[in-house]
Amino acid sequence: ELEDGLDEAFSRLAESRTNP
Amino acid sequence: GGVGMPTGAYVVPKTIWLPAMKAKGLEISGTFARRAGVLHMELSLTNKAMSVMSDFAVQFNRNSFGLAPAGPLQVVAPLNPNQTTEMGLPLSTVGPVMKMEPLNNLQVAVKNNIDVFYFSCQYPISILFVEDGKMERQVFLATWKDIPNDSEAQYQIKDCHLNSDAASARLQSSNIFTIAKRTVDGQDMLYQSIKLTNGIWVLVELRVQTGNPTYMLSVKCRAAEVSQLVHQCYEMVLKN
Repeated sequence: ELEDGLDEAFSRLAESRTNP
Repeated sequence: GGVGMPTGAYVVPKTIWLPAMKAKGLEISGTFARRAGVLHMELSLTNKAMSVMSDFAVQFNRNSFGLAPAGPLQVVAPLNPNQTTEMGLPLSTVGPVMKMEPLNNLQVAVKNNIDVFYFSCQYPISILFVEDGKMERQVFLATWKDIPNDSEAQYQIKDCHLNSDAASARLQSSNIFTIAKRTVDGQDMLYQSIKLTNGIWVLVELRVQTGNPTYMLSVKCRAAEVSQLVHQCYEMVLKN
């Protein structure tokens, strides 16, 4: 579950950096 | 190395650090390397004088990362006129520390039977990137958030023709570790970590867009002056 959460967090980070 | 073989970290070719005309005929060229986790200063000493040189020794001034010779300079025999000898000097990082300008500047004194000579050289900060520099993903995310945006430095790396996987593999040879990769709007975003010998962590986002030879590098580090040197290393590693 933690791993899934981290995967998701990196996706959100990348998304926020590309489309702030 | 061949296909699939690790090629090791890039080592800058030796350059002349001390010209013979400034050192009574002693010419020193050198470079720095990290081999199997051990830092080395790699030196060539050439005797361009008319008499034999002997009794070599080396000493460093205090420097930003505590670099110090880990042993004596191993010049095996007296150096005859026109003779060159090459050696690797292992370095430790537990010497006395003093912040230098630029940060990676190293002041060196070399003595022989004739005199003592001084020169300055600069090392690529990548020799300080340790093998256990892969940050926990959770820690990376927290640290990235924690370092304020005004401590983020951004650089363009031009004329780079590797894809993101090739770039990641090459950077890993220099102890720059990819923790996560995401693709957003056709851009590969690599999240990478680096740890320096003194425990400083560097967090990086590298953006690679297919067909675009310009990469975008964003560096977050609590010691902001390290960022520019990290950028230089990316340029060096990705283009050589």
